[in-house]
Amino acid sequence: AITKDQQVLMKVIVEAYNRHQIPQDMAKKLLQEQYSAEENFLLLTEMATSQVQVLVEFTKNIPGFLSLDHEDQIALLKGSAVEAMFLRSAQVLSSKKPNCHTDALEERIRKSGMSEEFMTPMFNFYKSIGKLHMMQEEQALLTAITILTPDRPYVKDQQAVERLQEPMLDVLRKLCALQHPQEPQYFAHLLGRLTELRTLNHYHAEMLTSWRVNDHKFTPLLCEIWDVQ
Amino acid sequence: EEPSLLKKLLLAPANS
Repeated sequence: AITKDQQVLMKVIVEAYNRHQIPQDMAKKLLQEQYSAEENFLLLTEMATSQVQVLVEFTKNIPGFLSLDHEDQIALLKGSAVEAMFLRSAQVLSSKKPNCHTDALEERIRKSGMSEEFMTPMFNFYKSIGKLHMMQEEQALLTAITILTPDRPYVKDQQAVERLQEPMLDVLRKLCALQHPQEPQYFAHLLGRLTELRTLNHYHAEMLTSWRVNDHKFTPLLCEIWDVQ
Repeated sequence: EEPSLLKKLLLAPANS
C-alpha cells in the first residue's frame, strides 16, 4: 500500500504539476496567428520558452530539489529539459483537452520547418504516450522522475539526486500496481518511455542544427537550456 | 559571462 508519507509526496508533485500549466493566452495564440512556417516557428519557440519557465517552477516544487547543490540543479534542468518538455507535450497533445487546441498545435508543429526525419519519431512518441492513457498522478511523477535522473552530464553529487528519485519511483511503482491490476507490465511500460525520451533527446540536438541552418533564432532562455550558441 | 537566466528563475521565489 502507499504510505501516508508517499501520499503527501504524490499530492505535492501533482499539485505543482497542475499549478504550472502554459498560460491560456499563449495557447489561444495557436488559433489566432496565421499559418506560415515562419509564424509557426516563432509560436513554437514562444511556447517552448513558456514551457521551460513552467518546467523550472514545477521543478522548484519537487521536495528536496532546492536543497541540492546549485550547480547540480542547473545541470539537472539542462540535462532533462528536452525530455521533460517532450513528455509534457505528449501529455497535452494526447489529452485532446479543448482549451489546449491540440489540433492547431499539431498542425503548426508539422508546418514549422522541422526536418521530416525528426517529425516522425516525435509524433510516434506522442502516440505511444497517448496509448498509455496515463493518469495525472502518473504523468506528474514520471516528469519528476525524468528531471531527477542522476546520470546527467556535469551532475557532481549523483547520490543526492538518487535519494530524491528513488522515493518517486517507489510511489509510481505502487500507484501503477494499484491503478492497473490487470497490467502488471504497466510500470515497466512507463519506464520504457523514459528510454524512448533519451533517443528523442539525441534527435533534438540534430533538429536544432537543421533549424539553425535555415537561420532560425531561438530565445535566450532556450539557447541557455538547449546549449545553443 | 552572461548572467544565467536559469539561475535567475531558480532563485526567484517558488510559484512566482
